[in-house]
Amino acid sequence: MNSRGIWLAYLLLTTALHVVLLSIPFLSVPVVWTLTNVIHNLAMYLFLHTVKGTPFETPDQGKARLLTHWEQMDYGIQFTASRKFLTILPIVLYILASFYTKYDTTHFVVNTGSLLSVLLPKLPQFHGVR
Amino acid sequence: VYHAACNGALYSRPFIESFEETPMLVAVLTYMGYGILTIFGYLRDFMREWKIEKCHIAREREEQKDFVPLYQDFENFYTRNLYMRIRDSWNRPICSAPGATFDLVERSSNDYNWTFEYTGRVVKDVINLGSYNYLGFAENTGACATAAGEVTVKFGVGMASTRQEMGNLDRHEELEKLVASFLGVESAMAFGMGFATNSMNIPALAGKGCLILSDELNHASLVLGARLSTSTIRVFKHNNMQSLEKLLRDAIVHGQPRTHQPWKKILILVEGIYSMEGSIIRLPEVIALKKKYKAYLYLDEAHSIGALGPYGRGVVDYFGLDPKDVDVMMGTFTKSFGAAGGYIAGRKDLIDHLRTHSHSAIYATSMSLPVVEQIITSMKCIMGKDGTTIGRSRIQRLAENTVYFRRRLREMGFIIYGNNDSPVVPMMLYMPAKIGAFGREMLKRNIGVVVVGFPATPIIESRARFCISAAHTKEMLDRALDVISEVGDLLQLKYSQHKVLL
Amino acid sequence: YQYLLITGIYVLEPWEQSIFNTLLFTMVAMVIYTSYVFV
Repeated sequence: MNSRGIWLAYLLLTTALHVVLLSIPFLSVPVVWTLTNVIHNLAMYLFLHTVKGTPFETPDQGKARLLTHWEQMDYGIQFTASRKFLTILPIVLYILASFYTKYDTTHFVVNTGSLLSVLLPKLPQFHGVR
Repeated sequence: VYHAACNGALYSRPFIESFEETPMLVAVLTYMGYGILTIFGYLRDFMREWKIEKCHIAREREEQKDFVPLYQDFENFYTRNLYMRIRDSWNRPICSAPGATFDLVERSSNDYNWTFEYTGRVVKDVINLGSYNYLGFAENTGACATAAGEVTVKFGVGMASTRQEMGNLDRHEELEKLVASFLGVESAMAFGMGFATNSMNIPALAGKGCLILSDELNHASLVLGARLSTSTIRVFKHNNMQSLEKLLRDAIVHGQPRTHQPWKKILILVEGIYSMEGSIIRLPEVIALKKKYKAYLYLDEAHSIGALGPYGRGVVDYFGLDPKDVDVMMGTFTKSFGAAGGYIAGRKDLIDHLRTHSHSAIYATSMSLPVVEQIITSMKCIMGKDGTTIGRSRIQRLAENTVYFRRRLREMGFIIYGNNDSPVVPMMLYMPAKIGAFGREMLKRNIGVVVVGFPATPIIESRARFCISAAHTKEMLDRALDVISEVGDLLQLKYSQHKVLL
Repeated sequence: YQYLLITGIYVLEPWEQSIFNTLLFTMVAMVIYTSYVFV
């Protein structure tokens, strides 16, 4: 997650997701923002906090096999640049989604639940907790 | 970005190394490509899970489901869903000596590379840019082959015992004397396997209470040897002297963790040429640091011995340094001598210690005699002891071929990594599909190349790696360069933004 | 050829490439249509 251009690629991917959802004729703007937020957080939860191990063999005698991607990042060091970036982005998306849904209650509850599902696992207190 | 470090006393020659950054657009498109392939990989795994598609790869049987998984399913995800699709570019069967040109067995696959069949045809005279054959001794004719043949007839090939028992022959001792005189050190010891030379001897040199400072791009054999030694291992950035000095300083100032006792020994592990990067170690600076902090230096010259230096004596010779400044000289006979195995050389007490404590000396059968003969003959040729100048001229030709090949590729606009004088030339490909496409298109035009991708390289630094040989004639190199340029245009690989003025 | 190489679908099987192309062109068509309507 530190290599060159990966943050830009991640932003572009999120933007593309939003544009594609926005192009679905029968979806309203609030629904599109909530969908963007929920799909983004779902994908982030899956790839960063659910899948364990590495998709290829690593020479570390299986040490990484039981760790999620988030726990393997930067060898487990907390508060690195990548970790901050990946923590801030869902919050920004949540603020945008809340704004564009005009703080409607239903959307607010859905978006808040979705945001918490990706924020809690990122807390240092939950490192390695199952 | 070019580093032309010619700081005065340390370097006796220009040290020019370049690692041009990945263009941002290419990096983003590379991530996108890997993302798309990963999504389709999940789709295929889903179909295999639900038996919609037959699963070719090994899996547990139903009865084994409750046991510890034998095949770490997710760990084979890349193998199953990315590597399989382009693996016809790897492990190609050859049916001749891996010389400047070689013959490939043609094979085809009807199920997208899950299985292969031989078509019965042979692809003749493919120009070989993939094998480590720096001085062109990988040949089945000439003095080396003849000498090896005679020894095979006279002594046979098997060595059914170890060096400490009956497997210690006079030819082995002659080889070790020759290696010691070739390197300019007191004594040397030869081992039957290059990888084992590192992994079995580092544990005999360092142990508990020792600190090993290892370059982040060190070979797996160095990593294994360091791990087996139970020493504390710290990794410094590739060829980065500031990073190395910082670790050395911390080690001296703080000592061991918790007890803060001084380290028993500090061993710096580096390689002469990093074959994946094409970079050459900054040996003058490393030696200056080791003297300053009283550390030991272990130099792995697997690729640089025979390939660098005016006399082929490796990176020490290349920088014109004193071999005695390097505490442990290690190298292999695989790349420049057309043989196999490795050596460790240095002071006599060091080698005597290894003769009694090395795992290989106690448990491994010693080197087969035809291989010993191949090494002796080729090394004498390099040293000029056979009365000819073949060795010298090959070293000269390799250096010329290397500089020429690198310059031409850079002029064409490719991004080339590493040092100007390194005979390993990594050329960047970046996107995952271009890895397979490059290997296939080059073979279509009768050039054999090696391509390398993630996870063996960083995800946005997939590359083709050309290995130059003294056996390549200028016509072969020009032919190869023309084909590389043609394929580079076809696949749009000329990414360099530092256009070299012709 | 560049499209196949840059998207990476060069290494996919034909039916997978068809799925990808269908999805991609559907999305592009939707984006174009919606942009047209919006503008």
